[in-house]
Amino acid sequence: YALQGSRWRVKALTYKISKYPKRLKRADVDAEIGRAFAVWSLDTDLTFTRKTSGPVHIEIKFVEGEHGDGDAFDGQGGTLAHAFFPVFGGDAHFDDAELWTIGSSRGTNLFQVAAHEFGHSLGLSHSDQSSALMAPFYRGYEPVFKLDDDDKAAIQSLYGRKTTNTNQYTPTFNSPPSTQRPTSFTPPRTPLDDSICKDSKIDTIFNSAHGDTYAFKGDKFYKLTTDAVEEGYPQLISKGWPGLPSNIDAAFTYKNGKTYFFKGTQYWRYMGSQMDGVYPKEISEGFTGIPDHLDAAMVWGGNGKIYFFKGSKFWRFDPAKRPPVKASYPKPISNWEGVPNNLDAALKYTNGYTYFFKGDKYYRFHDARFAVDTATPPFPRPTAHWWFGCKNTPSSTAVGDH
Amino acid sequence: ASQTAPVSTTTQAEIYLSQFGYLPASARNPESSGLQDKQTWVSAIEEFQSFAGLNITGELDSETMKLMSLPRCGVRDRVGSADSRSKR
Repeated sequence: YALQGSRWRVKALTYKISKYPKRLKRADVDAEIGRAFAVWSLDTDLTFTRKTSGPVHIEIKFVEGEHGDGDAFDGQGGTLAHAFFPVFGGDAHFDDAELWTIGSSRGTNLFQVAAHEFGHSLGLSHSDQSSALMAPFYRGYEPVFKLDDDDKAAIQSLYGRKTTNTNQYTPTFNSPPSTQRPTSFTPPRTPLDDSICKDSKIDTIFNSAHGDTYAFKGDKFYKLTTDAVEEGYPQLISKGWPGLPSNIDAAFTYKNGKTYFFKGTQYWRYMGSQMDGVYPKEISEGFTGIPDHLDAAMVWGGNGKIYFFKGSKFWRFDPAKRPPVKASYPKPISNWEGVPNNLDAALKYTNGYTYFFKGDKYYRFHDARFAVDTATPPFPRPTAHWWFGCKNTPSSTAVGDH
Repeated sequence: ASQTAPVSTTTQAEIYLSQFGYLPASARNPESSGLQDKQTWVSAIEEFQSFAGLNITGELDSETMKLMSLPRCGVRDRVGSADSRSKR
């Protein structure tokens, strides 16, 4: 899955349908739209309340051709609908040139397309998992609808798991609206404690199960925004993860939502900021086949497996296999074209890309080409500028950069 | 209602790739004769093929154009435009 980078600050959201489709009964459309929203309530505490007037979070319209947002629809087929991410308002528009249908293999199924578009309204981008609801292509009518694990992981990384037991399949009406739109983004700032700008080498970097990004250095951690350090950071690791030591070697969050930290010969497991059992344990105990004193670890987006890096070698760990590490490992890091040895950190970031960090620089990896990405400015790039939002630091490492 | 033409020419593919975030927005304007260097064009096709689960050939082959003709969501596949700093 991929996240756009914004989400709603509240979970009780409101919506209204301000323009209905030509060919369907309003009551039927209300029911289908309510069902489509409810898809996202099954695994989170999100609730969706339909209003018939006044300000709402998400406004829905069925329109044709040019309709005022600069993104004209194109008649039957082609583009079916589009929606705006929370930071851009969250509204959803449907092309009314389409033959919208309910419960039929004819035309285009309103429920499926609406559930997809509301994923965007909540902050999800497109997924490259063809089985996911958030894949960009319409797959035809599916009488039995099931949200893919990829979609569940995506929405929970933004809004957390479900804690209430209200099954929100019947949309509620007109409860008091909170018309709070997402707060505007505070412009990124250079971190208050800008020592990280002077020495941007990190111990490790990882995403939490909720999609927040953390960089560790010494006894401190930095929470990152989309391009800088969040205000109020760094903070002490011992405050963020009670029981976890400083100078961590490596960390990653697995699809079970748990975060694993590695230091020396030992590892710790956390659920959020709480230690998840009795730790530390020996790496040899919990990760048979993986060495001690690691450099970096990550879950690679290309196959969802866990990769460990040390010196000039890497290991692939698959918890579902016996043994979890094939005899053909370790392999040379040079297999990852352009990635250097003796790494400091590695991460699959919320934009879907894989990143490697060494010293004060980082590399973006192109998973499809299995090589460091080509871009301008080229990689490696200075970590300080692009990850910590440090001002007066170069944005490129290219010598003689123009 | 008018029916959207399937993607069957390089120009249509260029507009498609630009519309969904694989090429810079400039490529979307059929009037402008924006020249794409070959590497950019091949990378854009590879990126789309990888995202759509096709064989990554870098060629605008029939399989690729067939997928480009499928009904789909109008939101870009690659968000976070290349020129914004936050694209790390």
